[in-house]
Amino acid sequence: MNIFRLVGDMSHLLAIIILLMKMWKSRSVAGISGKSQILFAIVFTTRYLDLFTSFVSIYNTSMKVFFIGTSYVTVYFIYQHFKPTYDSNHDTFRVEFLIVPVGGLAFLVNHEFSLLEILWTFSIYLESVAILPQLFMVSKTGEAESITSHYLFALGSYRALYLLNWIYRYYFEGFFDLIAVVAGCVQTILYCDFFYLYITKVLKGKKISLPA
Amino acid sequence: EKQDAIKDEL
Repeated sequence: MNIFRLVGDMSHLLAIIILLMKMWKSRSVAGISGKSQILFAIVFTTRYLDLFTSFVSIYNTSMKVFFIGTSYVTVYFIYQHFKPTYDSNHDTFRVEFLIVPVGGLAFLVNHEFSLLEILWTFSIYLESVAILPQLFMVSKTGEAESITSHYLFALGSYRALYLLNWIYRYYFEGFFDLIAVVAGCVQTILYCDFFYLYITKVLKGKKISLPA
Repeated sequence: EKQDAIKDEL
C-alpha cells in the first residue's frame, strides 16, 4: 500500500460519507442523480464478487463491504426514503447509452473470457463513466450546492490519486494494468471541467452556477 | 489473466 492509494481510498470513503451526511442532515436528495448512484451500486456489486472467491486483507474486505452497503443505502434514500425531494425531472441522462456499449466493450476487451473477469472489466469501464448522469444534471440545472461540489471533488480525486498509485506501482513493482489505467484516465478526464470550476469558484466561497 | 496486484485494489 503506497501513500497515493491510501489517500485515494480515503478520498473515496470521504466522498461517500459526505454524500450520506448531506442526504441525512438536509433530509433531501436534491441535486443528486439517482441514475449515477444506481450505476455505482452496479459497479461495486459486479467488481466485488471476488469477496466470495478470494481474501486479501481485513482492510480490503471491510472497504468492499462498506462500498457495496452504502451504495445500496444511497439508492434507497433517493428512490424511497427521501423520494419526494428527488429531482427526477433533471435526472434525464439515458443510462442505456452507457451500459450497453460498456457491456459490449467488457465482453470484447478483457484479461480473460470468464464470468468474473468480464464482470470485473465491466465494472472498471462502467465506473469511468458512471458520474456522467450526475455531471449532466449539474449542467442541466446550471448549479450545484457546495456540499454536492465537495462530494464530486472527493470522488473525482480518488481516481486521479489511483493514477499516481499506478505510476508508482509501475516504477517500483513493475505492475501495469492497461484496462484499469485507460479507464482511470477517462474517468479523471471527465472530472477536469468540474475540477476547474471547483478550484476557481467553490474554494473561493461561491457555489457553482453555470450561465444559462 | 490480470496480475494479483490489482486484486488488492478497490
